[in-house]
Amino acid sequence: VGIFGNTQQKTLQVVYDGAKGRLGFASGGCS
Amino acid sequence: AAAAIQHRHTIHVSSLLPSSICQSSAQELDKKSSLRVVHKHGPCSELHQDKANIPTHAEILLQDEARVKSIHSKFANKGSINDIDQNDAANLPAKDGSVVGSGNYIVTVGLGSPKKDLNLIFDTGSDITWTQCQPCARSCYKQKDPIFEPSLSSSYSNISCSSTICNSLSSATGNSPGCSSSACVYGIQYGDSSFSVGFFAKDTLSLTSTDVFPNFLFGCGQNNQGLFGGAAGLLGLGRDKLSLPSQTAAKYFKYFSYCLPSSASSTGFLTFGYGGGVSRSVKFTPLSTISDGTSFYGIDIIGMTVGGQKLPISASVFSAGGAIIDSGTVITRLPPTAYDALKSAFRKQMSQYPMAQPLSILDTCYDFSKYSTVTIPKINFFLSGSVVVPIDAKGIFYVNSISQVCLAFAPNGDDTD
Repeated sequence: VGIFGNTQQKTLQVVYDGAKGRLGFASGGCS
Repeated sequence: AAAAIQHRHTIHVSSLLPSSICQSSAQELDKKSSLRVVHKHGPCSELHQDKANIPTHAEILLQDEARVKSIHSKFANKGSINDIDQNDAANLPAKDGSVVGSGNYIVTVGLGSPKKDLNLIFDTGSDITWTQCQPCARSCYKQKDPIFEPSLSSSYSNISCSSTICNSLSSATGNSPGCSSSACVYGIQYGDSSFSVGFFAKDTLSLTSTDVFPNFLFGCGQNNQGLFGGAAGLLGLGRDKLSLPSQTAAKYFKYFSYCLPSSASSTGFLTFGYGGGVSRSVKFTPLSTISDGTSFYGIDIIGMTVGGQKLPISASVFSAGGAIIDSGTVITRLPPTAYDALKSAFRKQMSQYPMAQPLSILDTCYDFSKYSTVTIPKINFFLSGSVVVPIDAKGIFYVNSISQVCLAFAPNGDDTD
């Protein structure tokens, strides 16, 4: 498998919605 | 010219290196169900004080490669606890020099009654939460926090071998559980030979002062080998029913979010539940399930752009092996065909800068020592559901030094990996 690693996740808000089976991304997540 | 600027980052070279002091953000502290996320080896981490044991960047990348092999091995075959343990947690092989991956990001949680704070690597690529436990019947590595002492916790108890919960370890760890004096024995073994083995137990987990979970199931490690950088264990955020999101589903509905900080000298957050406040700009992509890898969070990569230019990669290149998102892997791994296209486009658009020696698995490195600012092409990922993920400028490079700044992507061994 390909792997989306943590360096590329920096400053993104990454949202895990296991109940609805979806994964969200937004820029500028730490500010 | 305007279009060219739109597709490039301009960054101060000095900002590529972390500060020596922690620049903490207070944002996460405003939320009741939020934990502060820090880089394991940065100045915001308590583990940072143990400078003698901080690995080099080359060592971190080798550990990262070992983690990737571990992940790939989970798809290739199923392990068995019998490889490392029969019935007795005290009679297990100890292997030196093993690695579990560099992990990198840690949070602090409380365990037991009264609670003891533990710095745990948070990991969306595994399920079981475990910590080292006294009396460390076989082996414990050096950690910063005092090792958890079950006998001092009034709410601690072992899980019985005959319990159905014990049998559920098989899917969470990939290994059948063991039994020692009627106590359930878990074993989690990684592809690089590092592992944790111990008693499967329950105790009170305190994520924050208000979010407390009695009877949280976790591994109380009696034999632990690996380079965990002084962390007390792992916080398993995978999709199995024994993972933290599943065990706390009644309160958080398997919903959590995080932001990893831009550098080792700043902080991010890990928030559980809907109440954490999600950005209005968040875009959702469907989670995909990968056969033999149901614990992982699968994503469907469709394409990539570099500097606004779409890479000539067939969608089938990405779909052949699938993809996952993992908080514990440092460097994104791509199918070789995709990586070659990325590398070629990136090098072409960075041709004005002198290249530097490769760094471990990273083969596209630059020497920025003669520059105060650099402009670099933006990189976007396209996921199913019309989701565009723009990679932050800090997420494009892995910085060893200003004279060795490397494109932070690497290829898998084969397009079908």
